[in-house]
Amino acid sequence: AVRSLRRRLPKKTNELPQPNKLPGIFDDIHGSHGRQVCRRHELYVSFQDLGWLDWVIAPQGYSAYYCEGECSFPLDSCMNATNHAIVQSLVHLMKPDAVPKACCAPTKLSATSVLYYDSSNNVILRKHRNMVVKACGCH
Amino acid sequence: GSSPSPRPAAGCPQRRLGPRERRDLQREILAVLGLPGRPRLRAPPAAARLPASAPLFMLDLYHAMAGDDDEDGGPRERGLGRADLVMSFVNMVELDRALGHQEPHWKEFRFDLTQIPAGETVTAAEFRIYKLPSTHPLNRTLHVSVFEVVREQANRESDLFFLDLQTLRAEDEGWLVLDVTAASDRWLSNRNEDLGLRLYVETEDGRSVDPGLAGLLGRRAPRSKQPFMVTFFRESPNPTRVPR
Repeated sequence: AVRSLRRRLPKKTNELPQPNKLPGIFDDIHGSHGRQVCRRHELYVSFQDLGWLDWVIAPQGYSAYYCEGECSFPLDSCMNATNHAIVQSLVHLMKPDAVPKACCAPTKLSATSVLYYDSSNNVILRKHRNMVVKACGCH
Repeated sequence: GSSPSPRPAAGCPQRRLGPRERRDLQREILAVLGLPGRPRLRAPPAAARLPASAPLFMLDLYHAMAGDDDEDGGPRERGLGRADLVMSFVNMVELDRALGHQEPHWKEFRFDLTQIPAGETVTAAEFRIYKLPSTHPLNRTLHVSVFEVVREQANRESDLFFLDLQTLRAEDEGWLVLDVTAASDRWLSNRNEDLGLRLYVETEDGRSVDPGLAGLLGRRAPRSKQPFMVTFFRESPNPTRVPR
C-alpha cells in the first residue's frame, strides 16, 4: 500500500502554506461552531484623524493588517494550512498541555512607505520592509 | 470525532482590545513607522510648502516606491534600488561669488544634515539644480562641476574635493543632477565637517562663467525650481531600537 501510494504522490511535496483568502460570499468565516477562522483583519490608523497631515505628506493613513482567528482542522474540512499545522492541531487535541495549537499568523508580507517632514523642513521617505500583512495562514 | 475540541486555544492568545489599548497599539505602529510624534516645524503649513521642488521630487519618488511596495520587494524592486530611507535637504545657505568681474565665479550651497538618524549608510546622493536656457554665452558647451568644501582657509581659497562634472549646452533646460555621494558619505561619518558644495561653470576653452548667467537657478528661484540635495540611505543590518 505504501509503495502504490508513493507512486501517486505529487512531485512537489513541500509546498508553502496556502494563505487564507479574504472573506468572500462563499467563505465560512465563523466556521461550523461559531468561531472565526484564521483570516486577515485591519486596524486603520488615520493620519487625518490624528491631525498629522500637515507634516505627513503621504499616505493619508496606514492599514495595519493583522491575522486573527481559529486554527482548527476538523477532519472533513478543507485544510488551508501546512501539513505541519494540521499535525500540530491533531497532536494538540491529544495533548493540549504539552503541544500548543497552531497559530494564525502572516504568510505573506510586503513593504510600505511613508513620506513626511522633519523639524528642519527636510522631506523624508522611509520604506519599511515586511510591514504589511498581505495574507494569513495557520503555522 | 470530526468536530474540533471545545477546549480554549492554548497557543495563541486572542482577545479584543480596549479603547486605550487600541490607542496605545496605534502609537506603537506609528513609532515602528518612524512617526513617534509631531515635529516642531519652522515653516508655514504644508499647503504653502508643497509646491517646493524637494517635496515634489520626493512625492514622485514615493509614488514609485509605493508601486514597488505592492510587489513584495526583493529583487524585483525598481528605481530606488536598495534604499530604505531617502532624505531631501533644503538649501539653507547660498554663497555667491558672481558679482563684478572677479574670476573664477562660483556658487556655494549648504544643508542641515543634523537630522539624519544614526545607523544609516549612504548608498547614493544627488545635488539637483534647475537650469534655464541661457543666451550667455550663446550656443556654447558648458562644463558644470561640483566640489565638496573640505577646509575653509582664512587668507586663501578653501580646500576643495572634486565630486562630479556634467557637460551641457547653454540652451539646455531642466534639472541638472550631480553625484555628491562621496561628500554625503564623509558628512555622515564626520557631521561637524559639513562645509557645503561649491559649483563652477566653465566654457570649453576654460573661461569661468557666472552660474546665474549660465541659467542655473538658486534660492531666489520659484519654489518649484529651487536647488536641493537628496540622499539615499540603507539601514544597517542590525538597527538599534529603543526598548518600548
